[in-house]
Amino acid sequence: FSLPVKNITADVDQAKITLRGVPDRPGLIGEVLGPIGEAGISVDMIVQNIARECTTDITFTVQRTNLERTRSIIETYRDTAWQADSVEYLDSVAKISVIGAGLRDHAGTAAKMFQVLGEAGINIQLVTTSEIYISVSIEERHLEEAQRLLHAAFNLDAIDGEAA
Amino acid sequence: FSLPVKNITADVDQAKITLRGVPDRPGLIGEVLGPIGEAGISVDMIVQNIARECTTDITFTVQRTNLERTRSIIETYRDTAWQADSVEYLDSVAKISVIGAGLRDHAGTAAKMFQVLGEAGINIQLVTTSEIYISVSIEERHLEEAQRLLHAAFNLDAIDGEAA
Ligand SMILES: C[C@@H](O)[C@H](N)C(=O)O
Ligand SMILES: C[C@@H](O)[C@H](N)C(=O)O
Repeated sequence: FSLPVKNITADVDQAKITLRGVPDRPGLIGEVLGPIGEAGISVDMIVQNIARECTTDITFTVQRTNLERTRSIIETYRDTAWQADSVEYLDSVAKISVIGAGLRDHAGTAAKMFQVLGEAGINIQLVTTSEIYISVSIEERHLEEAQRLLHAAFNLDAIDGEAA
Repeated sequence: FSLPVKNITADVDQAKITLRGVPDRPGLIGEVLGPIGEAGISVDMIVQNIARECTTDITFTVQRTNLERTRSIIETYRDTAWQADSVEYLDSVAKISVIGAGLRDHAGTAAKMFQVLGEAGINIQLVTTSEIYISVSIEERHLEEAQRLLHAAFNLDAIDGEAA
């Protein structure tokens, strides 16, 4: 039985943009992110949940050095190309990811990550997953503690993060 | 310049569970997913956006054969371990993913995927990303068309999906 988790990575270079109450119509998210991609700004996490009463929220993260450029693009297109109830910008978030092949097949890996952070009183702001990553957004001040706790919980060598 | 997108994958074996209005407190998501992991049920996509007024929604997907078992676990723990305004269960969703190394560094890849689906009138219900995956949830009836359009948009050989 191989341990599913191979590594834990942390990234503080995250600035978060949250669009509240955008219409849930085809093409909307492409209209929002299109001009940002054309400006050569890389987008990291993109999170959107199921709409409620025909609107939903979209959150995405960029590198902190790109927050102001992203803000000016968003404010240019807002109310011309698309509408949102409000837009929030925040530059002190951090991302921590659990990485391993076939995470999906290891029932409970994500739950374990969430439980470890929960028991330490660390609030999870965003969650996004794929077959080999589980990433969460937390406050930057918790990042070091979160890394230490997750290394211990998944039996990883704390120094370089590789599976012990 | 290497093309960022290497492959497109599709998965119809997706059943979606959405918890509406859960309290945004540390430990909550671990309490929800813990019993599901303990039952040996693998969870695929997990999506949670930034809370609004101290509550948020959590969506996750399981294989369709596990929907009923997941439902009975959720209904057992609901109102005893955690609260939610409502819970929705849906078994006719599909996932389509764009896969490629370093997607984050290729500004515009995600926007292009979203624009292609938007122009075809295909509504995106959920979005979740990692460094090498961009996954969206759409209605199952759009899956074949979405695959065909994305293969063409990213210059992939339609037959086996590998980069042409
Ligand atoms: C909200 C947004 O994702 C919309 N559903 C779209 O397809 O673009
Ligand atoms: C909503 C849920 O993710 C909560 N913030 C937690 O940390 O568990």
